[in-house]
Amino acid sequence: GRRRLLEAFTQVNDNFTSLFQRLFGGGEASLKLIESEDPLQAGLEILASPPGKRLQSLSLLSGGEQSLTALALLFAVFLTNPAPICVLDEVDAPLDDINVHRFCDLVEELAKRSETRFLIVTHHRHTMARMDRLFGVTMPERGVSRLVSVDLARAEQLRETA
Amino acid sequence: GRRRLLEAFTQVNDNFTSLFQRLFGGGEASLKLIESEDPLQAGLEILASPPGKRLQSLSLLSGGEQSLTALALLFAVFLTNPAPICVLDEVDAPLDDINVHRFCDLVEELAKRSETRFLIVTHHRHTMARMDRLFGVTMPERGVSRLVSVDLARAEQLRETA
Amino acid sequence: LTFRKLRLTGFKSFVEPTDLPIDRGLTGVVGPNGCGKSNLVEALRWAMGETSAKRMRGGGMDDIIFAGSGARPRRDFAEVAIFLDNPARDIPGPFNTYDELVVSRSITRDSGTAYRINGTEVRARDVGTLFADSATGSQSPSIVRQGRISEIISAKPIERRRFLEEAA
Amino acid sequence: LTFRKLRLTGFKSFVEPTDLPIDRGLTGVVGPNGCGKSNLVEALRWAMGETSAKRMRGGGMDDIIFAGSGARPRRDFAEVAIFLDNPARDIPGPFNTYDELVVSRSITRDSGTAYRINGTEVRARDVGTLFADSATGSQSPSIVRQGRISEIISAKPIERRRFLEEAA
Ligand SMILES: Nc1ncnc2c1ncn2[C@@H]1O[C@H](COP(=O)(O)OP(=O)(O)OP(=O)(O)O)[C@@H](O)[C@H]1O
Ligand SMILES: Nc1ncnc2c1ncn2[C@@H]1O[C@H](COP(=O)(O)OP(=O)(O)OP(=O)(O)O)[C@@H](O)[C@H]1O
Ligand SMILES: [Mg+2]
Ligand SMILES: [Mg+2]
Repeated sequence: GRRRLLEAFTQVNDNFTSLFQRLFGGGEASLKLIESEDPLQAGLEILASPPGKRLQSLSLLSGGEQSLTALALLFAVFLTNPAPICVLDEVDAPLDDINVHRFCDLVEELAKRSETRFLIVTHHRHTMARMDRLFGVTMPERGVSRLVSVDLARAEQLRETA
Repeated sequence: GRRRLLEAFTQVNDNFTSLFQRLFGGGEASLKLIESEDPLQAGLEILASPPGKRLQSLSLLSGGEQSLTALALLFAVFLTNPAPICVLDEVDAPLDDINVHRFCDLVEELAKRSETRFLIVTHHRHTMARMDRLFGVTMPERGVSRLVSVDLARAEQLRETA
Repeated sequence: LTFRKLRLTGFKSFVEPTDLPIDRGLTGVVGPNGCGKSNLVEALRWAMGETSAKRMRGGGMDDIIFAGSGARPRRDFAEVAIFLDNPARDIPGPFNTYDELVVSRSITRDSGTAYRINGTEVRARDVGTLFADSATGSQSPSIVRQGRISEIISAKPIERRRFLEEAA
Repeated sequence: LTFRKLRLTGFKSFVEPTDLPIDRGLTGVVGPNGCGKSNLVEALRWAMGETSAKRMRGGGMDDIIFAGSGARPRRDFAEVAIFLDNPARDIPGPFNTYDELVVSRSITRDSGTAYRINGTEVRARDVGTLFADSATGSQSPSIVRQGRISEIISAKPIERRRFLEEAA
């Protein structure tokens, strides 16, 4: 139990450090077990410094930086045991355009590497543009959802109308 | 104490109901004191139905609908005692384009009505377009922020670069 | 195990039978606030065995059945089916003999829920095991619901360590 | 009471003296992730009397002083000033005789914080009262920090009622 957790920790930490650098285009980050000698009782601390900034606890980073760091952790756990499907519901909401593109680069590569099929809910124009296909969800009748295959132009329209 | 809270509750509830209808373009919403006869011990429940949908507790609504409803509550409290300044940090993040426009309509009117000066941090193109002036924050030197007056074109560029 | 398609009937705002194809690569889902995108995600999690009504934003499990709207009366039955391929023949249990699997879950108002694999009624944990063995499932890190990222950020260190245990 | 301008020096990433004019109507603040937008908001709240380092995303109050970066060493002093007009002469206390007010707060590393109004050192609660009397302040509903909306949504009913008490 204890040994397995420490092995998982090491693997996730390695993945996390390299995924962070991919999503931020540089910088440093690592995980740390704290508050207890026993890993089964310990807490998980996240230390991160985006490129050019000092190493800090996660809480001092900006909203978008925190989200990107949390995504690095999430995918680090994912990579230890890649699933056949990965569903992401509006994880790109707090990201600016540059970070959205890095996020899409990563997801594209994960899809190729582990043959994982991704289902990505988004409001971001740039994310939509990077998808292999798009489905629009609308409510032509109030309170009743309808699913329809759309192209990028129609998807952009959909964002603008309710 | 008790009487003042009930008066505040009534006033906030009235504001909330009409602000909700403005932000959603219809629908119904109200506040409710629950879990105790004594208002000083009670909890505040939020019931809402966007246009064409059934009345539900806040938790059943979509992410964007919840945010818009919370904004209606926030401004309802604000209106009981309008402040000379109102600062909103990325409150429009989960909103689609139609809801962003309704949010901007409301904020524009509040600014006129109560002479409140608004400071609005945003990533949304539509929100930027509705501002009276824009300031861009950048880090030309890593880790050091710089503030600069920008027009809409430059602001859109700023979103795209880091 | 490969996911091919999701089919919903009577699940939340998807009262009409709806098919969502899940092809290779990246599939985007877009639309205005409140139109049903997260409901699709919840349908998948529910069919994989989600047990908590609260994590589906409801008070009770019956809340996932179409509750009625405008002109339409509420329903008393909901069903979600996940269509899968089993090309590697690497799943546990008796269903490994199949090339294709349909894992479905249904619920009847005031009556309860039922799970099926290829039409045969099974226990909830058979479905749970099937997905867990393929490193997925309703609790898997690979299903990131709306707001989950904020939860990870604001979680206490002890809670975050439990998230790590998913990988162990 | 009218807000005219915010001036920051050494506050978080704003190491260089920076002026943010606050004119009538709607002022937008834009820029990439991590460039300093929320730091501006926190500077205003801090100058109005925010007491909790945690609500400023820090471990201790010294965390708001520029911590150094790349080529620059850290600072040991930070100051934020709020420039106000008092056209209606309707503020409490001795400063009501002034047309213009400058409320400033400074902090020195390992030493502590000081508040001033028009250069005169005052107590923290004098500043708190000044703003509270004008229906604003670091705890006011009118200052909505990043993530506050999510907090309101996920708050328990009892916590939400306390939010209502702000209006009472
Ligand atoms: N049992 C039900 N029957 C009918 N409608 C329901 C039911 N449960 C939820 N809904 C409706 O589904 C809608 C929520 O949809 P959903 O959360 O999928 O929106 P969304 O597209 O994710 O929006 P957002 O972009 O704001 O996150 C709500 O308006 C709610 O009223
Ligand atoms: N004491 C400090 N000294 C120097 N830099 C600091 C200090 N405290 C925080 N920072 C830096 O300020 C940055 C955070 O800025 P801020 O939160 O204002 O970003 P933001 O523009 O709001 O971004 P987002 O769009 O992601 O919310 C972080 O990168 C952090 O490293
Ligand atoms: Mg959603
Ligand atoms: Mg911010």
